[in-house]
Amino acid sequence: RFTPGQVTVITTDDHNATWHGFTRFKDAEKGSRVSGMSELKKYFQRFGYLSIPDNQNCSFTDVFDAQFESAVVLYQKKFGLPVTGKLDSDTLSEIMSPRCGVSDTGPKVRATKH
Amino acid sequence: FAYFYGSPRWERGSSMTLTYAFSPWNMIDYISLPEIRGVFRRSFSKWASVIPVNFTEIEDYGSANIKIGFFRGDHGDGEPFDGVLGVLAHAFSPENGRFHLDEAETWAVDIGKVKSKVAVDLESVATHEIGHILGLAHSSVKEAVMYPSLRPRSRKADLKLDDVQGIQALYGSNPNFRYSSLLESENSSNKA
Repeated sequence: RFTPGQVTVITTDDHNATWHGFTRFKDAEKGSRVSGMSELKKYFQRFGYLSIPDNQNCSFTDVFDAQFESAVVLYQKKFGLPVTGKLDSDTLSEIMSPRCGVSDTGPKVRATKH
Repeated sequence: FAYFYGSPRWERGSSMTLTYAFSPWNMIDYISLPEIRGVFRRSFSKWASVIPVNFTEIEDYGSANIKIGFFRGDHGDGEPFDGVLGVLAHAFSPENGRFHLDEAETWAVDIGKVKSKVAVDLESVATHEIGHILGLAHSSVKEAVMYPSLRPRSRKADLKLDDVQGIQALYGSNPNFRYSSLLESENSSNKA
């Protein structure tokens, strides 16, 4: 326990922070195949941008396909980012940012434009 | 601003009081409980100042409308936490009331006093998750408290116009609320 008023010094390196590994997808675009991209697709599925694949074992591939491109476009619109359809540095920086676990979009969320 | 499907909200009639309590089992100990209570009292009061809803802390966790706790990894609600940064917290839409924070984060009440590069401002996250508890989903407005992401060592704890418009459309306005005060604070923070 710390006594109030005492400066708390904790130094934790953020290189092993969750999602830090997504940096390797920088500038990936439709048609490319990058090892591990299925993990990024799970991230998009978790926050409502991609539906679970309806293939036999419901698993994502490492291919940047058209479905994933439209998920990236949806994400860029939701976050007010330039809509490029690519994993540019602004988009990746936002993806790797710490965030709330509630889904952004999808069947449970009804967006209201004001 | 955005809502959850069906725009769920708490239904208590005109003068609504919601109770909240902290888990007796799942808390952090490197920030004192009085300090944590102070953070949440401030966060709840930001929302209470714009809508006709009051929030009262109670001791009995089991009977509270809003149940707050710090959990690590898989904690039984199908949304496991993921360690340092990544997902910081989540909360459920009305009238569920569950409010979970990731115990693995380096939570801070005063960011200036913590040296960690991955320190997360507790008041900013608390204010955001209370928005979910009340029925707001994520907003696309970067300045809004209900924008989904929060950079480490950053603070975003004051409600913006988008947050206020969204929540007042659900609950109506607090009779003492003045837009002018909100616009003044927004202008000054924009200038800064």
